[in-house]
Amino acid sequence: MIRLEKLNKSYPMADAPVHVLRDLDLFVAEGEYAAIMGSSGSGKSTLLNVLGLLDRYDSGSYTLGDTLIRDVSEREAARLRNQYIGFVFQSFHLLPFKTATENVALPLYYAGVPRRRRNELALQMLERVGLRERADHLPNQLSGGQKQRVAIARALVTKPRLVLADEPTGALDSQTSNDIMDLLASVNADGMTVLVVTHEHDVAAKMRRVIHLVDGRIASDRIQVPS
Amino acid sequence: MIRLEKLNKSYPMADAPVHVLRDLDLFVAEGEYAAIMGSSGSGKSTLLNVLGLLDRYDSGSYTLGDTLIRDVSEREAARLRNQYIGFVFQSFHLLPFKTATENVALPLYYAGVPRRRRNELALQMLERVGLRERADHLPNQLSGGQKQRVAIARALVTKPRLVLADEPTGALDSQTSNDIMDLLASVNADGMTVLVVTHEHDVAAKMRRVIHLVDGRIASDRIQVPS
Ligand SMILES: Nc1ncnc2c1ncn2[C@@H]1O[C@H](COP(=O)(O)OP(=O)(O)OP(=O)(O)O)[C@@H](O)[C@H]1O
Ligand SMILES: Nc1ncnc2c1ncn2[C@@H]1O[C@H](COP(=O)(O)OP(=O)(O)OP(=O)(O)O)[C@@H](O)[C@H]1O
Ligand SMILES: [Mg+2]
Ligand SMILES: [Mg+2]
Repeated sequence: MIRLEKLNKSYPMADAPVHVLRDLDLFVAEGEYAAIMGSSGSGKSTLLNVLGLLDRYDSGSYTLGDTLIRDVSEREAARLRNQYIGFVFQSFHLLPFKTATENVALPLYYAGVPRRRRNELALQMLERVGLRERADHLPNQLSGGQKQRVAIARALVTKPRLVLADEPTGALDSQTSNDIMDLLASVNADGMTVLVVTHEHDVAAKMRRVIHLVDGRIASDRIQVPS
Repeated sequence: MIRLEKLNKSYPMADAPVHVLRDLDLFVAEGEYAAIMGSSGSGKSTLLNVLGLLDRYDSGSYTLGDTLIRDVSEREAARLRNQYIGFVFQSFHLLPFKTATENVALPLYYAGVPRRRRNELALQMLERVGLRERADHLPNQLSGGQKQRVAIARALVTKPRLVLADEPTGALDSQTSNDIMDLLASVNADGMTVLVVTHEHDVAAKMRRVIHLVDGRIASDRIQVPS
């Protein structure tokens, strides 16, 4: 599903480039469920953005399924994302003037699903994240954790083959967080490949594999028994 | 420092108002250090926004120091906030076209501190949150946890009398989170009253008092030995 070889990425800055991902090698098989951990600034979101075709890399290679991702046009990247990937952003990125339902339904709209059906699927997904009663609220009428759950629902509504979640429980209390982790475990049981960036140890403990990033390198990559 | 009596707050919505804070009674003495916990949507950010003079309430009373907060004009609220309160927002609210240093220095600018001095204080505070090397980065050139730490630095730079922090470690790994909690403990030791909304039990464990919100009411309010 995912193969990274000697991947490097830097951000240009006025005084000196910031070398964020350094010679990264990573192989993720279809259907896996892995946690990516690392301290603040270690490169987790950057890695996820590269994997999610939201940002380019400088050297090495990234192969997604059978497709080598190199010099992909914005149009082609958008097509691949819509087809393959569900992304939960660390800062949610909900459309401010659309309701929770409309935000969740958006990927279905891009996939050409007719209006009544996409509304129905969006409401079901909101139900699954415990937000049926907030269906008509705008993002600024939602709490932090509710926005996060709308972002999760949106990422899952098209049943994508690859789910990339950047700290999906960061704004959630432990009960709600458990519910979300159960939801992610169930989509993984349905066959979706799930990568979760998290800094919470009890979230990572539920996953079969834990990858640690330190200063943009993979410092450890272990299989464990999920708790 | 803070006295709430029978405080109520609702948000108007098209079909029915959302009654978020219900008959809240709360007394916080000067110099206290308390955690506010509760599930997603229970009213924590709403409570903090009322305490921070960022939002109004409907009935009951809120007294801050010697001042009854009722029908306060926007101008007067801004004056009180700048004078008294440091606020860490759940979604950071950094100015996008200002550097980390400029963002942290902003409250000092409002307080009339001359430019060289406020730059110096801002850099010291960035140092204390581990971000000296990111001083010239814009918010979109910072990781999620780095933005959070800039927001914390900004809240503390004027040594306010009251610090209101809405999930200040939500985006941080455990080591960085410990560093921030040490920083908050030290500003509390300097005499600042600190209220921290958190959903993390190990963060709440470090505080002398833990207040639990359930559906907008205070369900429990206990003193404990900090761990
Ligand atoms: N502007 C608004 N209009 C209508 N409802 C709102 C508005 N802002 C918040 N709410 C609702 O009020 C309730 C409390 O929101 P609040 O942000 O205080 O929760 P919270 O405890 O901070 O949650 P979280 O832990 O998810 O951040 C939520 O159910 C939310 O949907
Ligand atoms: N556009 C950018 N320009 C310059 N530097 C950047 C940019 N975006 C991120 N960085 C830097 O790259 C490093 C990695 O950022 P990244 O967002 O990947 O970290 P992270 O592991 O997700 O951290 P966190 O846990 O705080 O979210 C950080 O030190 C950050 O300052
Ligand atoms: Mg990140
Ligand atoms: Mg909140």
